[in-house]
Amino acid sequence: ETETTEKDEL
Amino acid sequence: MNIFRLAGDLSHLAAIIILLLKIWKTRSCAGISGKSQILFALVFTTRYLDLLTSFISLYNTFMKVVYIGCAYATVYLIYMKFKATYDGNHDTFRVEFLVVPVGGLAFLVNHDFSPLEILWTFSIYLESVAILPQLFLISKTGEAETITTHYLFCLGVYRALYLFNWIWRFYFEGFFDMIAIVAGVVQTILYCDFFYLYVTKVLKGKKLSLPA
Repeated sequence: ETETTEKDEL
Repeated sequence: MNIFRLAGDLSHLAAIIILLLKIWKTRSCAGISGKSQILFALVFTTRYLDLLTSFISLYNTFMKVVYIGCAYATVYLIYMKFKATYDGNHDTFRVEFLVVPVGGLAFLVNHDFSPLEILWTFSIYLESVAILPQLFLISKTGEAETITTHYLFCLGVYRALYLFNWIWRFYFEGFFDMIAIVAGVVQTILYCDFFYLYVTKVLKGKKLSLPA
Protein backbone atom coordinates (compact mmCIF):
# COMPACT_ATOMS: atom_id res chain seq x y z
CA GLU A 1 0.00 0.00 0.00
CA THR A 2 1.13 3.50 -0.66
CA GLU A 3 2.12 6.16 1.78
CA THR A 4 -0.56 8.82 1.75
CA THR A 5 0.93 11.37 4.10
CA GLU A 6 4.15 12.33 2.36
CA LYS A 7 4.08 13.26 -1.31
CA ASP A 8 7.62 13.68 -2.52
CA GLU A 9 6.67 13.82 -6.20
CA LEU A 10 5.55 16.96 -7.98
CA MET B 1 15.04 10.83 -7.03
CA ASN B 2 16.10 9.15 -10.25
CA ILE B 3 17.06 10.48 -13.67
CA PHE B 4 13.56 10.02 -15.13
CA ARG B 5 11.97 11.91 -12.29
CA LEU B 6 14.48 14.77 -12.49
CA ALA B 7 14.24 14.97 -16.29
CA GLY B 8 10.44 14.91 -15.99
CA ASP B 9 10.41 17.78 -13.51
CA LEU B 10 12.80 19.81 -15.66
CA SER B 11 10.70 19.13 -18.77
CA HIS B 12 7.64 20.31 -16.85
CA LEU B 13 9.49 23.43 -15.77
CA ALA B 14 10.68 24.04 -19.33
CA ALA B 15 7.10 23.78 -20.62
CA ILE B 16 5.82 26.30 -18.09
CA ILE B 17 8.64 28.75 -18.82
CA ILE B 18 8.35 28.36 -22.61
CA LEU B 19 4.68 29.31 -22.38
CA LEU B 20 5.33 32.30 -20.12
CA LEU B 21 8.14 33.55 -22.36
CA LYS B 22 6.11 33.03 -25.52
CA ILE B 23 3.29 35.17 -24.16
CA TRP B 24 5.64 37.78 -22.73
CA LYS B 25 7.90 38.16 -25.79
CA THR B 26 5.11 38.22 -28.38
CA ARG B 27 2.83 40.28 -26.09
CA SER B 28 0.11 37.89 -27.14
CA CYS B 29 -1.65 34.80 -25.88
CA ALA B 30 -3.27 33.97 -29.22
CA GLY B 31 -3.67 30.22 -29.67
CA ILE B 32 -3.37 29.53 -25.94
CA SER B 33 -6.32 28.14 -23.99
CA GLY B 34 -6.87 30.28 -20.89
CA LYS B 35 -9.15 27.54 -19.62
CA SER B 36 -6.37 24.94 -19.61
CA GLN B 37 -4.15 27.41 -17.78
CA ILE B 38 -6.82 28.04 -15.13
CA LEU B 39 -7.16 24.27 -14.70
CA PHE B 40 -3.39 23.92 -14.24
CA ALA B 41 -3.42 26.72 -11.65
CA LEU B 42 -6.20 24.83 -9.87
CA VAL B 43 -4.20 21.58 -10.14
CA PHE B 44 -1.12 23.09 -8.50
CA THR B 45 -3.13 24.89 -5.84
CA THR B 46 -5.01 21.79 -4.71
CA ARG B 47 -1.97 19.50 -4.94
CA TYR B 48 0.57 21.64 -3.15
CA LEU B 49 -1.48 22.54 -0.08
CA ASP B 50 0.98 20.28 1.75
CA LEU B 51 3.45 23.16 1.45
CA LEU B 52 1.66 24.41 4.54
CA THR B 53 1.67 21.12 6.44
CA SER B 54 4.86 19.21 5.65
CA PHE B 55 8.40 19.87 4.50
CA ILE B 56 9.97 17.29 2.19
CA SER B 57 13.06 18.94 0.73
CA LEU B 58 14.30 22.31 -0.47
CA TYR B 59 14.03 21.03 -4.04
CA ASN B 60 10.45 19.96 -3.49
CA THR B 61 9.40 23.24 -1.90
CA PHE B 62 11.23 25.35 -4.47
CA MET B 63 9.68 23.56 -7.46
CA LYS B 64 6.18 23.69 -5.97
CA VAL B 65 6.45 27.43 -5.34
CA VAL B 66 7.80 28.03 -8.87
CA TYR B 67 5.07 25.92 -10.50
CA ILE B 68 2.30 27.66 -8.58
CA GLY B 69 3.79 31.12 -9.16
CA CYS B 70 4.23 30.55 -12.90
CA ALA B 71 0.73 29.08 -13.25
CA TYR B 72 -0.86 32.18 -11.73
CA ALA B 73 1.44 34.50 -13.68
CA THR B 74 0.31 32.78 -16.90
CA VAL B 75 -3.36 33.14 -15.98
CA TYR B 76 -2.74 36.81 -15.14
CA LEU B 77 -1.07 37.45 -18.50
CA ILE B 78 -3.91 35.77 -20.41
CA TYR B 79 -6.90 37.23 -18.60
CA MET B 80 -5.54 40.62 -17.52
CA LYS B 81 -2.41 41.98 -19.17
CA PHE B 82 -2.87 40.60 -22.68
CA LYS B 83 -6.62 40.04 -22.48
CA ALA B 84 -7.12 41.78 -25.86
CA THR B 85 -5.18 39.00 -27.62
CA TYR B 86 -6.99 36.14 -25.88
CA ASP B 87 -8.74 33.79 -28.28
CA GLY B 88 -11.96 33.51 -26.26
CA ASN B 89 -14.14 32.70 -29.28
CA HIS B 90 -12.22 29.50 -29.91
CA ASP B 91 -11.56 28.60 -26.27
CA THR B 92 -15.01 27.14 -25.80
CA PHE B 93 -14.37 23.80 -24.10
CA ARG B 94 -16.87 23.32 -21.27
CA VAL B 95 -14.58 22.88 -18.27
CA GLU B 96 -17.45 21.89 -15.98
CA PHE B 97 -17.57 18.64 -17.93
CA LEU B 98 -14.08 17.95 -16.58
CA VAL B 99 -14.14 19.50 -13.12
CA VAL B 100 -17.44 18.01 -11.93
CA PRO B 101 -16.78 14.33 -12.84
CA VAL B 102 -13.17 14.61 -11.67
CA GLY B 103 -14.36 16.07 -8.35
CA GLY B 104 -16.85 13.23 -7.97
CA LEU B 105 -14.22 10.61 -8.78
CA ALA B 106 -11.78 12.13 -6.26
CA PHE B 107 -14.43 11.66 -3.55
CA LEU B 108 -15.05 8.05 -4.56
CA VAL B 109 -11.56 6.76 -5.40
CA ASN B 110 -8.80 8.01 -3.08
CA HIS B 111 -6.17 6.71 -0.67
CA ASP B 112 -7.76 8.30 2.38
CA PHE B 113 -11.04 10.13 2.92
CA SER B 114 -9.53 13.32 4.32
CA PRO B 115 -9.74 16.86 2.91
CA LEU B 116 -6.06 17.17 1.90
CA GLU B 117 -5.97 13.70 0.39
CA ILE B 118 -9.19 14.25 -1.59
CA LEU B 119 -7.83 17.56 -2.91
CA TRP B 120 -4.55 15.87 -3.87
CA THR B 121 -6.47 13.12 -5.67
CA PHE B 122 -8.63 15.75 -7.38
CA SER B 123 -5.47 17.49 -8.62
CA ILE B 124 -4.03 14.25 -10.00
CA TYR B 125 -7.23 13.41 -11.89
CA LEU B 126 -7.70 16.98 -13.08
CA GLU B 127 -4.12 17.27 -14.34
CA SER B 128 -4.61 14.20 -16.50
CA VAL B 129 -7.32 15.98 -18.52
CA ALA B 130 -6.46 19.67 -18.02
CA ILE B 131 -4.83 19.93 -21.44
CA LEU B 132 -8.08 19.02 -23.24
CA PRO B 133 -9.29 22.65 -23.65
CA GLN B 134 -5.92 23.47 -25.27
CA LEU B 135 -6.10 20.50 -27.65
CA PHE B 136 -9.74 21.40 -28.37
CA LEU B 137 -8.72 24.98 -29.23
CA ILE B 138 -6.06 23.72 -31.65
CA SER B 139 -8.50 21.32 -33.27
CA LYS B 140 -10.95 24.22 -33.70
CA THR B 141 -8.50 26.65 -35.25
CA GLY B 142 -6.76 23.82 -37.13
CA GLU B 143 -3.25 25.08 -36.38
CA ALA B 144 -0.75 25.95 -33.67
CA GLU B 145 2.25 28.21 -33.55
CA THR B 146 5.51 26.26 -33.43
CA ILE B 147 6.42 27.64 -30.00
CA THR B 148 3.05 26.43 -28.68
CA THR B 149 3.83 22.95 -29.96
CA HIS B 150 7.19 23.01 -28.14
CA TYR B 151 5.26 23.86 -24.97
CA LEU B 152 2.87 20.95 -25.51
CA PHE B 153 5.71 18.58 -26.32
CA CYS B 154 7.58 19.38 -23.09
CA LEU B 155 4.36 19.03 -21.12
CA GLY B 156 3.65 15.62 -22.63
CA VAL B 157 7.21 14.41 -22.21
CA TYR B 158 7.06 15.36 -18.55
CA ARG B 159 4.29 12.88 -17.76
CA ALA B 160 5.77 10.20 -20.02
CA LEU B 161 9.06 10.49 -18.08
CA TYR B 162 7.11 10.15 -14.85
CA LEU B 163 5.83 6.79 -16.13
CA PHE B 164 9.45 5.61 -16.42
CA ASN B 165 10.09 7.07 -12.97
CA TRP B 166 7.26 4.97 -11.55
CA ILE B 167 8.55 1.81 -13.24
CA TRP B 168 11.98 2.58 -11.74
CA ARG B 169 10.54 3.20 -8.29
CA PHE B 170 8.47 0.03 -8.42
CA TYR B 171 11.53 -2.10 -9.21
CA PHE B 172 14.06 -0.41 -6.98
CA GLU B 173 11.98 0.94 -4.11
CA GLY B 174 8.85 -1.21 -4.21
CA PHE B 175 6.92 2.04 -4.42
CA PHE B 176 3.79 2.50 -6.44
CA ASP B 177 0.80 4.80 -6.28
CA MET B 178 -2.03 3.39 -8.35
CA ILE B 179 -3.96 6.68 -8.53
CA ALA B 180 -0.97 8.60 -9.88
CA ILE B 181 -0.01 5.81 -12.28
CA VAL B 182 -3.46 5.35 -13.85
CA ALA B 183 -3.97 9.11 -14.18
CA GLY B 184 -0.44 9.47 -15.56
CA VAL B 185 -1.08 6.82 -18.20
CA VAL B 186 -4.33 8.55 -19.23
CA GLN B 187 -2.55 11.90 -19.35
CA THR B 188 0.27 10.54 -21.51
CA ILE B 189 -2.15 8.81 -23.90
CA LEU B 190 -3.92 12.13 -24.52
CA TYR B 191 -0.66 13.49 -25.93
CA CYS B 192 0.04 10.56 -28.28
CA ASP B 193 -1.81 12.01 -31.26
CA PHE B 194 -0.03 15.31 -30.70
CA PHE B 195 3.39 13.58 -30.36
CA TYR B 196 2.80 12.00 -33.75
CA LEU B 197 2.05 15.37 -35.37
CA TYR B 198 5.00 16.98 -33.58
CA VAL B 199 7.48 14.41 -34.87
CA THR B 200 6.09 14.16 -38.41
CA LYS B 201 5.54 17.91 -38.93
CA VAL B 202 7.13 20.30 -36.45
CA LEU B 203 10.50 18.53 -36.23
CA LYS B 204 10.67 18.60 -40.01
CA GLY B 205 10.33 22.36 -40.00
CA LYS B 206 6.66 22.53 -40.89
CA LYS B 207 3.98 24.42 -39.01
CA LEU B 208 1.49 22.27 -37.17
CA SER B 209 -1.74 22.47 -39.13
CA LEU B 210 -4.54 19.97 -39.16
CA PRO B 211 -6.31 18.83 -42.32
CA ALA B 212 -9.59 20.70 -42.75
